[in-house]
Amino acid sequence: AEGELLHDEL
Amino acid sequence: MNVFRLTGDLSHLAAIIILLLKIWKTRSCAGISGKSQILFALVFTTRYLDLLTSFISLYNTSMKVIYIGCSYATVYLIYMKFRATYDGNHDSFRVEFLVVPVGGLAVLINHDFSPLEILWTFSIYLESVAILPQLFMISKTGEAETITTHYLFCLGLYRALYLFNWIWRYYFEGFFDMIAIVAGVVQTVLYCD
Repeated sequence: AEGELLHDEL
Repeated sequence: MNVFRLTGDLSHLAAIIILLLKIWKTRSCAGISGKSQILFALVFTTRYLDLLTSFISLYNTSMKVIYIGCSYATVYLIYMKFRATYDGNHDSFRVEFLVVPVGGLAVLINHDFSPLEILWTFSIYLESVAILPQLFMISKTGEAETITTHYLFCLGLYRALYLFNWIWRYYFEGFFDMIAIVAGVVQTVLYCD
C-alpha cells in the first residue's frame, strides 16, 4: 500500500 | 537478491529442517528448548503478516510460508506429539523477561508507528534474542548434542551471511535498515558464543 514500508528480506 | 542473502536464507532453512528432522527421527526433543521454538514461531508470525498485505515474489512468499509452517510443526512436536521427551525442568528461562522489554523497545524505536510495522520491528528484536532460552538450557545441562550444535551453527551462519548481505546492499543498492542491522549484529554476537 502507499506509504507502507516494504520489507523484502526474510 | 544476492548470493549472501540466498545462502543465508538457505542456511536458515537448513537449520529449521535439521531441527525438525532430528526431533522426528529420534522421536525425541530432549535438549531442545521449547521456549526458544515458541519464540521463533512468534517471530515468524509477527514478521510475515505482510503476506496478507503485499506480494514481493513467489520465492519470498514460499519461503515465508515454509518458515511459518516448519516453526509451528516444531512447536507441535515438542509440546504435543513428543511432549513426554520434553525436558521442561531444564527449560526454565523466563521468556517474559525477553518479550516484554522487546515489545516496549519495538513501540519506542521503529521505522513507522503503525501496527504492522511495530509487529515487524518486534519480530526483528525478538529474533535477535530468541535463542537465549536454548543457550540457557545448554548451560544448565552442560552439553549440547551434536545435531543441536549443527542447528545452532546453521542459524548463526544465516545471520552472519545476512550481515554480508547488508554490506553488499549498502554498497550496491544504497539500502540501509538500521533496525535490522543493529539487531542482526547483536544476534550474530550471541551465536558466536
